[in-house]
Amino acid sequence: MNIFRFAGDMTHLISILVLLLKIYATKSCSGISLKTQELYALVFLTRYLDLFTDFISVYNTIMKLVFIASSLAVVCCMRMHRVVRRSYDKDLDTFRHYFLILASFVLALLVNEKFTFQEIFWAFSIYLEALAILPQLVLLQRSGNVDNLTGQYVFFLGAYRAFYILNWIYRYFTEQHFSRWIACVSGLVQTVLYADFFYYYFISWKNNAKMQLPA
Amino acid sequence: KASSKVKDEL
Repeated sequence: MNIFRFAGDMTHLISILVLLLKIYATKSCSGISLKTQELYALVFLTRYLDLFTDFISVYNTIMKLVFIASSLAVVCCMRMHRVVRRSYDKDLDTFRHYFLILASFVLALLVNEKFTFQEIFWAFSIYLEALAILPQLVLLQRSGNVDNLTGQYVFFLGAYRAFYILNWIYRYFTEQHFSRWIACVSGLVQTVLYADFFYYYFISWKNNAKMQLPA
Repeated sequence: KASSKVKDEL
């Protein structure tokens, strides 16, 4: 464990807490893409298949359980909760995310560390996570204005993978045989996809104005 | 060697 990875995990945790706060405090999921939440639930379920077989550390196991439980809780809440579900922007959240799942799975079959069940699903989860934010970014683009908590949620979600890139660079120079090029390339793509969001987020922060995405 | 084999990251 290094400071970059710990900072990344904490940033990721903060993004989830901000999302839960937004839904719980405002009893509304307006501006949140259910499709992105479903993709993230799939990412965690397919990435942590080794949850009960490979014990890494207490921290690792607890974080995996938190990520799986929180992503499933948000999906269930957005689908089932009678008050929250009414605020879901159903007609704005129309990204065809099944294509993202299909593309990630095909790529995982072609590009993986080893052609085994666990490695293919791990690569699938890495590729899918890089693309999972697209429905959310499209939804924000369409809805135009971004409420504070939603903006912070997306910001922290994008920032965590940037910390992981620093972690991979650090581990590359400090550990022999360390090679995570699948995660690293995918993490780079993932962070770049947030570039324009980060730009408009920074502008709104500098002008202390409400965040506006160009329609 | 073990560390790079086992997926020790989240």
